[in-house]
Amino acid sequence: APPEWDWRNKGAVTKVKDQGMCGSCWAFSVTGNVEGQWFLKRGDLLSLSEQELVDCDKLDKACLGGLPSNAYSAIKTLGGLETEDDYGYNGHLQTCNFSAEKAKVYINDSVELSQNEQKLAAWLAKNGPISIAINAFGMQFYRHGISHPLRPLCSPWLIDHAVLLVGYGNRSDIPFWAIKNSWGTDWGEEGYYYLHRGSGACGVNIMASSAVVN
Amino acid sequence: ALPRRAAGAQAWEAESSELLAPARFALEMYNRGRAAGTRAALGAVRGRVRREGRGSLYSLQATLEEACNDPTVCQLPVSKKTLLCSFQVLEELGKHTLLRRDCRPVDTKITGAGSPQMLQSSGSNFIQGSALISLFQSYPDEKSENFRSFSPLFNKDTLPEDFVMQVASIFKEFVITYNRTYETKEEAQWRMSVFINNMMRAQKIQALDRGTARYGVTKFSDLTEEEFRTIYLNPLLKELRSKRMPLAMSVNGP
Repeated sequence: APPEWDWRNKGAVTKVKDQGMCGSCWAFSVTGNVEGQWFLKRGDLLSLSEQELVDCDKLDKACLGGLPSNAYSAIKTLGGLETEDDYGYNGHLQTCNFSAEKAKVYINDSVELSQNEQKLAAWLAKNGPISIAINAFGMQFYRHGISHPLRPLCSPWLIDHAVLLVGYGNRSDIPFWAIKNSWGTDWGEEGYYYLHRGSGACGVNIMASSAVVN
Repeated sequence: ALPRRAAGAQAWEAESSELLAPARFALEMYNRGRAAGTRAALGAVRGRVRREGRGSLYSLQATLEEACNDPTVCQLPVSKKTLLCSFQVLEELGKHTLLRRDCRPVDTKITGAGSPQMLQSSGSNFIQGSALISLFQSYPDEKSENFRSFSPLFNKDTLPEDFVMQVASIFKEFVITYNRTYETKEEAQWRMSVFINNMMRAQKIQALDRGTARYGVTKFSDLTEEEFRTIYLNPLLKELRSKRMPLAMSVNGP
């Protein structure tokens, strides 16, 4: 992997969004990944609809949570994703209002990525932002800097928050992952979270996945 | 009907009439699928409400009474079992959703289930909230004494005055920065107690972090850990098994 990479500088990442009082992080993580994949394959950065997944992905539980793997299946089954403009986010479950005619983006498949962080970095640099899930320990109070909680406090087996890896690098020799969160720009570093890289911190490497756009 | 609240508990509660609808909804969910005659009935209810946008999140503590056939739980000849339940109910546009339910039987032989004292002695956050009020506001002696006895942690006699003033000032700043509005003075006091608890938690997390991260006041600082988890996190990620997907090809070459 290159020593550092940041998809934000390359136009593959939309602005930070806000899930509001709704446990829909899984939808934001997946749309963020699909936005990146579509940009890399088709050259257009489109802000995609999380509300479509909240309303129409019946495998998941809307604001009560969901799994990225189910969301990919739902996008394939539905026939694509509408844009944020066409199917805006309101943060609570409503009747599915998806229209295939309005779908602007589709995916062909989804893949599970390696749990090796070096391989994840290499995959990210070559293929785009990655949907991951982490243990959100301490994130309620995170303000800035590279988070590296003690392992027993941030177990990789207690994963409870889905986010998006958009880059990596080093700050003062400390390796980090740059993580796009969905709690608005008034949280963290303009909406981003920085987590220690290379130690499996908070299970960052456990549930990495991506959509495939041909 | 809701019972009268205990004197010492009034300070932080939402209006009891306001809790009735979410409490009845939680009860309805609890009783779903149960045959008539085995359904639980609502006893005492306490709780608080957090509002944001079009939604309200109710955190309730309630006692339920249901038929009991287990002599190890119920004192014979008492035929009713008392359960102490924590519910979280989200109300949006008049529609209720039960987010969390946690019920456990109360040993009526020991605790005197259903009494206000039982409710006061459960759930440390509730206790601390009540206790803290006495730090920031003068109350009649009797009430302050009640609060103090609930929790030694936030006893005004054990916390330095300058600390108290400093925290009150930080909380005020938080309220302005994040444009928080609380319905009642009691709710504001409760949120301030949560805020102080959270500042202490953030300090502990800070002390145990091996990176360069800074932890402190965020827009979530007036939420209890439980509220934060319920609203913003996704427990399904650890509870459900992810569907297997094909493995991605490794990246090779420079």
